[in-house]
Amino acid sequence: GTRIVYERHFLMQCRNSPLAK
Amino acid sequence: ESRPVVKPGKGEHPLQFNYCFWFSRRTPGKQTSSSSYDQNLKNIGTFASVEQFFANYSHIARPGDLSGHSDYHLFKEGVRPMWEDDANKNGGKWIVRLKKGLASRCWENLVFAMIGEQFMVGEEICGAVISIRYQEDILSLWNRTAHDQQTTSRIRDTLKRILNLPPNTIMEYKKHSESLSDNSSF
Repeated sequence: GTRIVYERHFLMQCRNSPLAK
Repeated sequence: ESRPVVKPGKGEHPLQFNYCFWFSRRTPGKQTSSSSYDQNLKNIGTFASVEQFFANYSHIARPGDLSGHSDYHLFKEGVRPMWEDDANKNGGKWIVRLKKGLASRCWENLVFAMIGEQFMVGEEICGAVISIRYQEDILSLWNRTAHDQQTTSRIRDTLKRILNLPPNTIMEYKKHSESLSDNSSF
C-alpha cells in the first residue's frame, strides 16, 4: 500500500505548529 | 496490555508507524547483563503523529547535552530495544562512530528520516540508538533481517546520505547474533 513519507523540510515546518507543543 | 492505544489527534499528520522513545543509563559499578539492561530501560513516550513526535522530542535533552554513559532509543511500538526481541533476533545494525560534538545533529537527521519513512525498505527498520560515551558517540540503526544484503546495503546508502558525514566515516554492520556471542555492548 501507500506509505506515509515526510521530507525533512516538512517535518521542520511542523515543529513550529501549535499542535506540536 | 492495558495501555491506551496511541492515535494521531485531530488535524495531526499520522506516521506510517507508532514509535516509542526509550532512555537508559548505565549505573556505575553494576554488572551488565541482559536483565539489568532491561531494567534500566525507561519508556519515555509513544507517538503516532508528527505533532506528537515533536511534543516528545522537544522536551527531552539533546543527546549531545547528556553526560556519562547514556542511550536514547527510538523503536517502533511493540519492539523492545533488545537483541532478544522477536523483531530483532535475526537482525543486525549499522554502527557509525561519531566524533564528539556531532551526536545531536546526527541523531536528529536519523530520527527525522526514520519517522518520515525515508529508508524505503518496507518493514525492515526496527529502531535507532544514540549511545553517549566518553571518547566518542555511537549511532546505530537496527533492522530485522541481517542476512538480507540488498536491504542492508540500501539502508547504508540512505544512512550515508541523510547523515551527510565526511566520506571517510567508517560504517560497520554487525549481526545481533554476533553481539550476543561476543557479549559486546557499548
